[in-house]
Amino acid sequence: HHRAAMGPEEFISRIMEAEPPDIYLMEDLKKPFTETSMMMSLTNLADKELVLMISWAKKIPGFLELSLSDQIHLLKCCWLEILMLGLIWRSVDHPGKLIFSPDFKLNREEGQCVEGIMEIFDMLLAATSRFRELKLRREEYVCLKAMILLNSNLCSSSPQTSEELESRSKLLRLLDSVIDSLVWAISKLGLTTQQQTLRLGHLTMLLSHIRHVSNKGMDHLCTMKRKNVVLVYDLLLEMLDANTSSG
Amino acid sequence: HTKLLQLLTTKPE
Repeated sequence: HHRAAMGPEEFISRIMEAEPPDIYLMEDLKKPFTETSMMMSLTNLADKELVLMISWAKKIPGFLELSLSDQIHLLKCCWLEILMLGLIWRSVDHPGKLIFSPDFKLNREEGQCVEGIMEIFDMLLAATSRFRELKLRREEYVCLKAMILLNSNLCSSSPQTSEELESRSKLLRLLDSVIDSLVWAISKLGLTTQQQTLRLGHLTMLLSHIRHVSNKGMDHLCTMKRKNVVLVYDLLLEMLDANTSSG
Repeated sequence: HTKLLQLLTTKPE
């Protein structure tokens, strides 16, 4: 009904309002880090961010009208990609640094204390440089984040019941709205038509890189948990298990 | 109830 009439401008303003506030780690960081202390800080922050991510998703127009099972699946599939895109956005003006939160910033080299994490830091820094080169705008960033959420499970579920089919078609219409919004945001930048098309392509191609880093990160976190380097608990544990216990 | 389900189904603050 009324959502069909919601244009890209309104859609973007709604998802801009849905943006979560800055999250602080609020811990006394004892440097130098140990493998455990760094992993604990990273996972504590992720757990806090996840709670706000759920509230964020609920504010995306149309999200709550999807079936509850779709809502759950989408969030379980994409949470680390969403965290990583947020990290990239916060770090975009700080070359060589990863700004996990205003009170938790790491240099690339600090990744050395956690086995296997430097490779992930480097991929995140590379994606951040790419977004810096492209001069990513806030309007584009919020569209990309919504795109990650809505696209995350599209190719891994096949709807069976009529309720699932209906939710699926709502999801596809929602994705249309997000794509329209991104196209609209790009059209405001004063580029030629061809440049706009190229920008859309470059921005969306970066999402496959983020998916890749997220998969690497998921494996890494599982390894850290299995080796008892870090205790994963609460919401983060639930989200992590969703990605590992299927089989 | 899982925490995710609980957060999804509670009314916004």
